[in-house]
Amino acid sequence: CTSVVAQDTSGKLFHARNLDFGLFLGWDVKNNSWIVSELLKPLVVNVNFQRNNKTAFMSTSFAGYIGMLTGMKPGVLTLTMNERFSLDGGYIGILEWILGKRHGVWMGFLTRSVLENATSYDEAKDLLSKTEMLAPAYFILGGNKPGQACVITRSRTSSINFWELDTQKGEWYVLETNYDHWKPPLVIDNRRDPAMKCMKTKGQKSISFTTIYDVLSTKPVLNKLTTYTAMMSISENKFEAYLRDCPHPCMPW
Amino acid sequence: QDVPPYTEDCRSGTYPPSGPTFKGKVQWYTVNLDQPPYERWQKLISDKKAPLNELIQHIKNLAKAIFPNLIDIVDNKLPFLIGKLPSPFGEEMKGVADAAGLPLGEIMLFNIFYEVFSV
Repeated sequence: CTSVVAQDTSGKLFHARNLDFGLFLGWDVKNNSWIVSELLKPLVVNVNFQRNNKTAFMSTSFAGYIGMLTGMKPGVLTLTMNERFSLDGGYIGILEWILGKRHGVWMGFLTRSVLENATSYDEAKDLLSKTEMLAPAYFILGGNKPGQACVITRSRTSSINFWELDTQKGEWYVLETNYDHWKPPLVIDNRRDPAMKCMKTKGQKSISFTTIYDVLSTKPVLNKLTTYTAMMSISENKFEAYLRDCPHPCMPW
Repeated sequence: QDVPPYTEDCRSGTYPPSGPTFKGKVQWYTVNLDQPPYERWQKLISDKKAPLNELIQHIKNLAKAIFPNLIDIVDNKLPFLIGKLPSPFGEEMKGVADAAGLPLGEIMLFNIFYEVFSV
């Protein structure tokens, strides 16, 4: 996955992501594609969650999956989640949960609870940083005011790193793939540098849905695992998602 | 680049989406949180029943090839833990499973997919 939150020169925040999933879960030789990634595409849906006939939050999700990976609470926050691989991974959390040690929360339930219940960026940040989970993760969070964007790097039990937007220092966007941002990515899976190069080329002045979609459409940021691209803006109250394809030649991940 | 990782110059003019990297718009659904949890997903899942079944079948085939007994455990043991999930998630999963015509354990497996594959 690749998630980015960027702030334009007027202080507007744009939050976008590519959702990549299905690695090593079967390769379709005939169509040059990952089987699970292709099977997931018809399941991608935008959901408007309503309470009292009003939108409580919106999400792009997979039918049948009741947790949230991408969502926006209008006027309050935007949230995406990227997978964080670890040997102390979620399978240990799941085994512990099955065996009765149920301190941790399922990742998708935590993100959904935040979208449903958090009333501010700070409250969401606090919940995503401190709640014990079954699996490690990266949470990419955006707020409704300039400067409110961060990447929270999580282990199962605690927050390992907190990286916030700092426009004073020229950091006008935060961008996360599937590696700790303070370490180099895996050499054979470097989507971070091409994405950052593109963000730099586009520049803060021109950042918008148009330019962010360009960034997320550039290989290898777009790859064979990419199922959808979602873009969200609190200030413009816009939420868009598109199914993606990456015809050959294209990186498998 | 003509060789992997096929890095290209930063694209421009791709929005509004069209062309070979655009596979379609995502359809909107409404989920009413004022409805009982069991009923919330019925419309959406009835529309997506066929692709959901296809995905679950593929995962089952994959799991059977690696751990032959896994699906038996998922189908027969996992549903006993549904009551341990915080409200409203257990009831919602029951509603999804019934609407999709799939065993509850297999819907639970789909919902812990992230946790399982974060290794």
